Amino acid sequence: ENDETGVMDSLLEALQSGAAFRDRRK
Amino acid sequence: KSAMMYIQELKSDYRDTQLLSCLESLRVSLNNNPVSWVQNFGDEGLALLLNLLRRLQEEKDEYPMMGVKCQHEIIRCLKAFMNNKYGLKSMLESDEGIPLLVRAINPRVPHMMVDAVKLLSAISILEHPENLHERVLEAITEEAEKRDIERFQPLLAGMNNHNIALKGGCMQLINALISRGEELDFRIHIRSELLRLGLREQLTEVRKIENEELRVQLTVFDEQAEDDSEDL
Repeated sequence: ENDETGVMDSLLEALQSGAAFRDRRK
Repeated sequence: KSAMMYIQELKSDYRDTQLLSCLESLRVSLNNNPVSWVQNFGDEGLALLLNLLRRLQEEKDEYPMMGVKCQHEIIRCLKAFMNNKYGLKSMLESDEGIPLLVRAINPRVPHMMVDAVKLLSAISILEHPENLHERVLEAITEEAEKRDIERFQPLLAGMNNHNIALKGGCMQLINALISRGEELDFRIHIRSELLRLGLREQLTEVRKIENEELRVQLTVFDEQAEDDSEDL
C-alpha cells in the first residue's frame, strides 16, 4: 500500500527540479 | 472520522466556516490515512468534492472570500486524493476533474491558481495511453471560449502577477504542455501563440528575478525552444 502513495508529490518534485523535462530531451 | 462521515458531511449542505472547517479536516485525513481510507472515500467522495467545487465556482454569494477559501481547500483535498494511484486514476476517469481544475486558474486568487496550475502540469506529464496534455489543453481552450478570451490569457496574467510562485507555476504548465507535444509543429505553434500573446515581453522581465524555481523553468523553456529550432 505504501508503494502507491506519494504519486503526486513525486510528479510535482520532478516538475519543479526540471527532471521531468530532462527525461524527454534527446 | 471515517471516510463515510465526511461523505455525510459533504452531503449536508454546509456553508462558509462550517464547510471550510470540514474541508480542512478532510484534507488532513486524506493526507494522513492509508490508501484504503482514500478508497473508502472513493468515487462518491470525489464526485461530492467536484460538485461542490463547481457550485462554488458558479455561485455569486454574499461572502465571496469564504467561497474562494473553500474552493482553494477543495483543490488541496483533490491534491491529497490524487497522491496515490487509486485516487489519481479516479480523478482522470471523471469527466469534470480536469475542466474544474482549469476553471480554478484564476489570477485574482494567486495562491489557489498556483496549486491548480501545478496539478494540471503534473497531470499533463503523466505517462498515460490517452494524451493527457491534450485533455488539459482542450479544457483550457473550452474555458477560454466560454469566457471569450485568448486561451492562454489567464496564464499570461499569472506571469504578470507579483507572486513569484505563480510565475513559476505558470511556466511549469507552459513547459509541461509544450514538452508533451509529439509533433514539432504543435510545439512551435503553442510557443508562438504564447510569445505573440505577450510572453516574450514578460520573459524579459521575469529573467531579472533571482529565484531558483523560476530559473529552472526558464532554462527548460529555452532548451526546448533551442532543440525545436535545431530540428526545424
